Amino acid sequence: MVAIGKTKLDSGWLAARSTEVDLTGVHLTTTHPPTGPSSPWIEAVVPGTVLGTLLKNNLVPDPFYGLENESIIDIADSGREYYTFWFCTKFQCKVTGDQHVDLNFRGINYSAEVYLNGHKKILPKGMFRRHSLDVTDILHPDGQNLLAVLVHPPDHPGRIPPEGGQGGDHEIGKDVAAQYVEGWDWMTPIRDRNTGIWDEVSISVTGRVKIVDPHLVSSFFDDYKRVYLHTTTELENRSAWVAECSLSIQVTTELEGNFFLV
Amino acid sequence: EHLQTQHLSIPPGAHVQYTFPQLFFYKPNLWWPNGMGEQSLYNVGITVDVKGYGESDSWSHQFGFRKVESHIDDATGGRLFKVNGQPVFIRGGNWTLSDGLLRLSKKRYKTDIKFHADMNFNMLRCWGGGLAERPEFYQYCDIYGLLVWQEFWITGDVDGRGDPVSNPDGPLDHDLFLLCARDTVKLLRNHPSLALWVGGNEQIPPEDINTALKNDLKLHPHFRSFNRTSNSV
Repeated sequence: MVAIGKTKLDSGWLAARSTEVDLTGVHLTTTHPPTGPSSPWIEAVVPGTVLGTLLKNNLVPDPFYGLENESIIDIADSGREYYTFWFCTKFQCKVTGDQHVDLNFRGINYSAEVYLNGHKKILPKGMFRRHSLDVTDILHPDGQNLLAVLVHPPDHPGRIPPEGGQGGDHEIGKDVAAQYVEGWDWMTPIRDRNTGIWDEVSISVTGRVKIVDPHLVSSFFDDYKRVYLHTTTELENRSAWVAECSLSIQVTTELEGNFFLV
Repeated sequence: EHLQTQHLSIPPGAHVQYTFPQLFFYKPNLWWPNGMGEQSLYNVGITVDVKGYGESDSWSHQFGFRKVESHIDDATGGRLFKVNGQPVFIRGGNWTLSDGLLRLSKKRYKTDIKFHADMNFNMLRCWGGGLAERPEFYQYCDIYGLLVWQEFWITGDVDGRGDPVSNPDGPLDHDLFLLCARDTVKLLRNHPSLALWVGGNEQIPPEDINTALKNDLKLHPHFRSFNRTSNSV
């Protein structure tokens, strides 16, 4: 029985440019997983962006030193494929009984295809949205799972005019993504437009019922002496039976100094 | 401690919303912005057990009891803030983002945000051309007492006012914008430091988006009667 809770997947990732990998996501997560940082595969920074990984491997100069950014090819000139990257890793997870497992992405820029043990799922467009995939049924029986994510840049990366300017040619504004990446008065253009798995990746294990996005609101009366905490949560029963639940809420305060709660 | 347990049956495959009976607190320690008092935080934990199968899921979050209000002052046209009924002189700083390549880390957030608190700031304005900042950013704003003004992803330069004028109707996919906005609100809404959602930088979002945001961010009628807050666009 795996413990209930969240495990971050933030180590052991490998990356490769999509145009340098002939294999499909099914191959990468079944018969031909990358075995290590050997060409075209490099160690990847996740969470992070394509450029962050290339910089970590010294494959590009640091864009924030001098005029180094000028020597990194911009996506407008290279095309989107050049910054479309595979990110691969493996993780151990084997559930028993009625446990469920979700694979969670807290931020993808801009869209992606996920392959897990040969099964494909789509992460739709949008930089500022979370994705949570119920992968219970596609985990590997022996617990050793292979994950590959193909990340695509924003649809409208735009082109930086010779004179620069705030937001370049403004094309990035057609997408739902951070706009500074085409350059601003305080920032040089980001060559990959921050394509990548830019925020936390995790797997979370639950039983039959999952807690989703609780909302906490406080209300105040009598000059802040009488206070109420209102708590609403979504709950999802992922089993085929009625779930008789006990739902508990507990509010504790941080203990100051060297006080201990006995 | 405040502990409450409720029992409920959830049909197979169902997705339900449940509201606990409200929890009463007498004179709880309030959360105050930097320079006005303590940033008292409580740990709120929720667990669900399924009969016969044990614990099924759990969730926890740091929470601060505070009431943030703001309104536009007729005399100056500026926005006046109150926290827990006390007027706040806002000493705000612009925040674009931690790192241009999104090398975001708790350590960096803690350092940057504590730095602003040490400089006696009490608000950070997250600029619309940057990110909806991350939970780790808000966690340290909760700890160091920096109110947060969080803009959505609209800027004057790119959306309808720049030179050349571009994207007068904002992003191509308004439904996607609203889906991202709603998911972002759910991700960040429990942080006591979150003081204000703002449609965009120097620009009002396209009418349909702005109306939807205003509507979604109104406080639920259940609370509006006694707790006007400024979490509106």
